[in-house]
Amino acid sequence: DSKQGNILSFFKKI
Amino acid sequence: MLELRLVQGSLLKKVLEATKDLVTDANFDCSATGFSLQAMDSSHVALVALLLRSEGFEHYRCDRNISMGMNLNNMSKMLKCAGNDDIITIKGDDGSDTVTFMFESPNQDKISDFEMKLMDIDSEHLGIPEAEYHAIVKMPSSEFQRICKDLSSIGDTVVISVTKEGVKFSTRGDIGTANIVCRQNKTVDKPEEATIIEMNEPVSLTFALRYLNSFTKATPLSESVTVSLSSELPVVVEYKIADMGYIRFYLAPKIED
Repeated sequence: DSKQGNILSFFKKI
Repeated sequence: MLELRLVQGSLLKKVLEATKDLVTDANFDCSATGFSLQAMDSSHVALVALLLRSEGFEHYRCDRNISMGMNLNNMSKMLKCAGNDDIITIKGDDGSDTVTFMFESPNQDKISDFEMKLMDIDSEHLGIPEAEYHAIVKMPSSEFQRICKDLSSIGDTVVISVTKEGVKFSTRGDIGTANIVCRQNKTVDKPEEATIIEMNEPVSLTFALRYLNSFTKATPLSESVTVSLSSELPVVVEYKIADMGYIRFYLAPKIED
């Protein structure tokens, strides 16, 4: 089974 | 004071068609560099980054950096009122809570003004690092659109794998499985019909087809699409906008539990 990744875990807020 | 005159107004119409179903509200940022947007979908799974460079506009006046919050559905409603051959001018005043879209027919016999209310949006600007990708696939955008559409009738997710054999798109669902392999093909009449695969190392990632299908709404903007894959990063699906810039979609992969 897989779960959906999140953009915020790759790119940080600036 | 802001005044941006885009002779090929249809580009802006196409940009809105490509983004409005993914993102509800977004800040359009205007600076000396150009007219840009960066926004995530509501679930923070995908991100869209648009750049229309200032040089691509016939007239580009932006006295100071300005950020204009717009509802993309409402903006799309207004831009749909512009003809495909119309020149579109975006006008704004400092401190104003509206933006004006002016449409001029090619022979100047019809000029329309549409004023749209702006909105305050808490923007979350993300830093997107320059990265080395494991594989970069360039292919006709219509082919990529066809593959995403076809596979979504079979399954919900696609595994995109790049090996020295080519790029493979695989899905599975209740009715069965599907695999589509595209090999590198440079022997075509026009460069935009080529499939070019640059691979530094093999890579295989799983994505939700729903989002990829949404990205392919940008197909009318470009004959070709570039898909950049790395096992440590969201996939980047990029459509170049001729002489002006790009629209890039980032999609976080599915992660094994």
